[in-house]
Amino acid sequence: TTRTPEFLGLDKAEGLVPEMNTEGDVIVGVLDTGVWPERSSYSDAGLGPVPAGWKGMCEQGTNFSASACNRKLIGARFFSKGYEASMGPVDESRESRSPRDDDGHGTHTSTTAVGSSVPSASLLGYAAGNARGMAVRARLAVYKVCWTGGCFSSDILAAMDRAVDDGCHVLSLSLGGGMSDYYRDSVAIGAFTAMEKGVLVSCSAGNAGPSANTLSNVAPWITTVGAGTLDRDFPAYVSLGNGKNYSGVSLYSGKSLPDSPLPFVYAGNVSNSTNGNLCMPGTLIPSLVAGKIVLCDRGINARVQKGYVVKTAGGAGMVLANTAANGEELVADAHLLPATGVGEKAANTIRSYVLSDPNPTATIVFSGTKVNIRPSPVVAAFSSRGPNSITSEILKPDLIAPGVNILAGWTGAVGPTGLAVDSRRVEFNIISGTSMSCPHVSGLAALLKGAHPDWSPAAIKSALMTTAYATYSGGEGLLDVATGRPASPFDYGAGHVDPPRALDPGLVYDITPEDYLDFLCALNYTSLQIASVSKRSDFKCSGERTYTVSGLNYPSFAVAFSTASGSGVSSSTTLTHERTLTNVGPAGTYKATVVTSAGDGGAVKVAVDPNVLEFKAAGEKKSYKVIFTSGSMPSGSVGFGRLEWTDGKHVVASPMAFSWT
Amino acid sequence: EMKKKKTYIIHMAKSQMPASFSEHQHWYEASLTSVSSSAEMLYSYDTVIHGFSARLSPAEARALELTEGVISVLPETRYELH
Repeated sequence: TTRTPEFLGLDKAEGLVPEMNTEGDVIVGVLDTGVWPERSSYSDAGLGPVPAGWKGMCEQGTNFSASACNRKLIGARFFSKGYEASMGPVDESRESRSPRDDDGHGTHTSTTAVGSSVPSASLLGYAAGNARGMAVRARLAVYKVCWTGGCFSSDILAAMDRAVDDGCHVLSLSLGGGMSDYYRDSVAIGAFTAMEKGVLVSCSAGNAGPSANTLSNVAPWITTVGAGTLDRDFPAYVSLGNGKNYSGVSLYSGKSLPDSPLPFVYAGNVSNSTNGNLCMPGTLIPSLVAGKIVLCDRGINARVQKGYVVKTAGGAGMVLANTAANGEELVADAHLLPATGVGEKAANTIRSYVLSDPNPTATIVFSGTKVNIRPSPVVAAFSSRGPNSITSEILKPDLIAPGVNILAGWTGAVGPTGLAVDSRRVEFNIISGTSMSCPHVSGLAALLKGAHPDWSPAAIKSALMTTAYATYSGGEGLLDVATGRPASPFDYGAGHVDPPRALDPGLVYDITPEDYLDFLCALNYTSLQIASVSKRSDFKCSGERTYTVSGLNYPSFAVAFSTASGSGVSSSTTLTHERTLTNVGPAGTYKATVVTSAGDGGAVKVAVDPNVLEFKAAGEKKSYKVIFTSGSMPSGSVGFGRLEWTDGKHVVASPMAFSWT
Repeated sequence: EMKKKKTYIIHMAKSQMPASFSEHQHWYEASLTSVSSSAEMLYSYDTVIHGFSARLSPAEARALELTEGVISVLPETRYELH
């Protein structure tokens, strides 16, 4: 990726990685649409031999030779039996029955995570810079499980089985399948054993935001990643005939529009179709569109397809209007004609102008790539949100990472829009989604694994979470594109990832497989359900013990106060959660501070006991209790806070989310 | 019934393999053919889950659920890229 390494401070981070760093031996497995091995991002220049013990391989297949692998791309496999059993044979005229990526998504995510450095990368001149993955020295193994018709769980499980067996240390899955309980969710099931074998599993949180309760991949043994923006933009503003200008974004790179404004029409008025405003194929009347700029509303068909529809109808340009569903979210596209996307507010004003002015005109002015955009990061509107609908007492997402307008490697099979008519071929493309933020964290996890080979997946996840930031440098809370107001831990979890600090977190919240089994007992899972998840068919929850979800040593807190039944108002309640911190840094004395302010957080009194922890040696563990006392609150209230331990150098921060049900 | 075959993920209790079998794979195959002469095994798994996936009719899936050593029979789900 370009710009992200600077935005994340990776240049600083590398200074922190101890010389004995074994990043070059860390292997990231990416389960996705495959790989385009010829890309420069898979260069193995400067890499040592393939790590000893590696059992993966490069599978021969259509358009993919076993010699396509090298010391960077050390494994490439494909899994299609499940897909073909349900959807029929792979259509070899459209996709390769091999690890070859005919879509682009897998090349994008794998190069984001561990791509080698490529100077002067860009998408048609946009987002130019040195492109590199998060962990440039880590190795890559690709497991193709996603095909045109989707990603089927029998294939995903086969790939996870293989990837763990092959010797991957991190698995990256930018895919999701709704919200089912852990014992029914194949990714959660596969991830449990992967975790037991020391493999960190990082997954995308989903793109169903900004509505609440829309998360995917919420198992506590998975790292669940939401998306935020970078400090980079691609401004392309609309200039109307009435002299007003409205900002938008675009990656259009062809001939500019003429300087003089062009006639401007609303798609709904140049169509015979009921939903002609959406610029769907065959709905625009060429004689009314030719040579004009068309205002299209977002919805139903792909944004870039709308541009193509306007182009084929003879339109000169397109202004793409956000609706309430997308709010002010501006995602840039490599349109096939001069086009720009504008936020909902601007869209409504522009639509009023084009519908009311007797002779509406407009033009679009493209300004290329701008950096140092503020405020940034901002939580992406599309990023799925909590609360966690499977287990409300586990706060998800865990954290956010860059996921908007991310440049990374691309397939050679389709153009940057993915449209069949797009004959352009690019080495890098810019796309958005939690699919893009997940591999950022997968690559950063590999970086941490290289620096701390003995850390468990939970310790790595803890380091990434407790060092994440939830405020801008001036102290204001991270904003949410969807509201324009400060976001909450239900939106960003612990906050935005901060690699230099994650490499030296001071203390971590570690969790063992047995702790997760206790968690499943706390969920009142049956033995069969626990066996499905954990493969322990003889495990029984103890009748003598009391299991609590809040007893899981999670690096964040989600506290659910229950109201007296039917009253709608909670009585005063006291809840106690216990946590254990492991020292992974020098000896030090840590003091606890608590801030409860956001929302109804002020209604909760939080006491930490003890509130001073003295660590004398690395590896030492200390426990503490957090006592939450809530006054009476109406059901449905929500509040937030933050608990921080600091020794003056390290800050070990945990978000707290309070809800009254 | 036969046309309604779907893919199922079958979780097996590895430790309950009968002594008459030396390989889990063979036990899985025998379990499968005990409910269906035509069922096709897609994958067998041995690391992140213990079991296999196969194309079954709903009735065959229900019958397999009652077979010794079967922990659960879950319908396959389709995931989407984010």
